[in-house]
Amino acid sequence: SRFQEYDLLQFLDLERAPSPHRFQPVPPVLRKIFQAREAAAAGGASQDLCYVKELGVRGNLLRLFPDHGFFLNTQEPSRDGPCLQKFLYFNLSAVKEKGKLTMARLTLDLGPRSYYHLRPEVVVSLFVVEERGVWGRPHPKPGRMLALQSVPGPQGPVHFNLQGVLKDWNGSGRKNLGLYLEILAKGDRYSGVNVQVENTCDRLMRSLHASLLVVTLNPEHCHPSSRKRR
Amino acid sequence: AAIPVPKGSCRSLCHRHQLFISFRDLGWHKWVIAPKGFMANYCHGDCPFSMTTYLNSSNYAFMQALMHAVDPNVPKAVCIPTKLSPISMLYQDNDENVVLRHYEDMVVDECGCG
Repeated sequence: SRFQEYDLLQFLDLERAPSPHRFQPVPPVLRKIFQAREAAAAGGASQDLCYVKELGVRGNLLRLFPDHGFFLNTQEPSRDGPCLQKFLYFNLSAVKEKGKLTMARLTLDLGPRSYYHLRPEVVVSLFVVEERGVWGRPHPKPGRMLALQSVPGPQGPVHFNLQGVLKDWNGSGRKNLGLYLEILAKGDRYSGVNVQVENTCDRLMRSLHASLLVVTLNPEHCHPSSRKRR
Repeated sequence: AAIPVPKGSCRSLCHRHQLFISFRDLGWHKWVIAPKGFMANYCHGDCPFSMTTYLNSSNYAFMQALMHAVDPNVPKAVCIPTKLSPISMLYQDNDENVVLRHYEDMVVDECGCG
């Protein structure tokens, strides 16, 4: 009965027992990896716990960060301007333990795949925010562009590698002021596709979901890769 | 001469004892998503010389048990884990992040004399 909970938490590399207010839905990517590991352990198969084969990277600690940002263009998307502007913010204060960052993948889920939303093409551009806003709500000022990607149909997940950005934020003292996301729907003015563009913008505003998957490798728990370097 | 097999029941011989730690008992079910707990099995039991030949034992355990039979000052071979497996924990931290963490060599699957 005098269970040394504190010792077990320390042993599990946790400062104290978390007390979340509400449970987040378990991201499919983590659930899939967890279930594969459980099945392997139940089957007695030996496994390299420091290699995440589903992601193709080494690591023994995977964290999925939800986006705490907000939409910037709350008014109707302008006809020829961007369909959607969003400030993305991930609270990375938890990533402080020793360990090598091996993956930082931003996933923008544009919504469920379906046959009805195959068009129009959208252009996704992503910037680092380098200056907070100067008035009222911190309307961020987009700084360096990180990515510009054309997506044939506004649906399904789009991934961006942010490992360099996180290394900047962790290493060179650049503060994590968030990211600036802009999505432009490329309607064709003459084929009356604009109605579709507006529907697309409305749907994206409703269904867009951003998350950041960070994988770290703790050298104390993971011995140098036993794999032969090819 | 063959040393007679001890009369003691098998229960006293080295084997794996199962112990399950339920996260609900610790109140951890409020933040651990999966699994529901983990096996904190342990190894315990006697390693008499006559058993070391097949109690999943190592060669030096056989020699040590033999030496103990000759000179009781030599300690007996001991009951230790011979096969371990990892666990993975899926939990939520205080910043609403979902975390998947792996811990090696957490569960004792098999025991033997070592």
